[in-house]
Amino acid sequence: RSTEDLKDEL
Amino acid sequence: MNIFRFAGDMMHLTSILVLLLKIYATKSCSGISLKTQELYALVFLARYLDLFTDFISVYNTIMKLVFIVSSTAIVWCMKRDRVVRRSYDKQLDTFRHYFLLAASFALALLVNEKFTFQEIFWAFSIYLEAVAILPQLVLLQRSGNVDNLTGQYVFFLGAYRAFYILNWIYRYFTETHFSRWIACISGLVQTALYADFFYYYYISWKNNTKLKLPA
Repeated sequence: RSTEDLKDEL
Repeated sequence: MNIFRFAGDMMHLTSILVLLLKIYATKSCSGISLKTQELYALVFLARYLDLFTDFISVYNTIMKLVFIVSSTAIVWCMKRDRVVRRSYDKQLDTFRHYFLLAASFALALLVNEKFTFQEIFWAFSIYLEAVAILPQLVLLQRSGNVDNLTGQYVFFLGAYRAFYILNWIYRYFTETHFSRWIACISGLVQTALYADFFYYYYISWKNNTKLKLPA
């Protein structure tokens, strides 16, 4: 998955 | 990571620690809605499907594990622990939370970032989290006086998403292609649901009186 659509928040 | 999000995560963690303290210290779950706890366990299970596929950071992974383990442990304890489950207000905790489940899932099928399994479950967890507190707020209104730990639990739970809203505003202005409309609008609804609780919590804190929500 491309980095920007990674859900980096909890 | 920014200070708003970190503060929000710490408040979320604090709310869970306060709830665990209440249940283990008083060996009682009176005033706590099992339905809200079940919904929260589902929120984390649906949201952290990427726990083993996408590594963000050690902090992110540890916090996800803490949220999943603590929320399922609380549900298990309220259902199975012979001492704790005796104090569960079964007759007061009657909110039909299956409607919240169905509505959140239906909305997630309609409004999501991408029509994929993971994105639909992520949107589902966001919508469900916004309404998951309703059974708990209804239970507080019915159970009259609220014990301190329960009040603090709900307070920190409401405050954490308010800090996430500050985090989204901050990221919107500092990151180029940042847009989390689903989480942001849902977070606003979630925090708004706590509005009257925050008001009565502030009054009880100002007058140093027992927290009481009007029926």
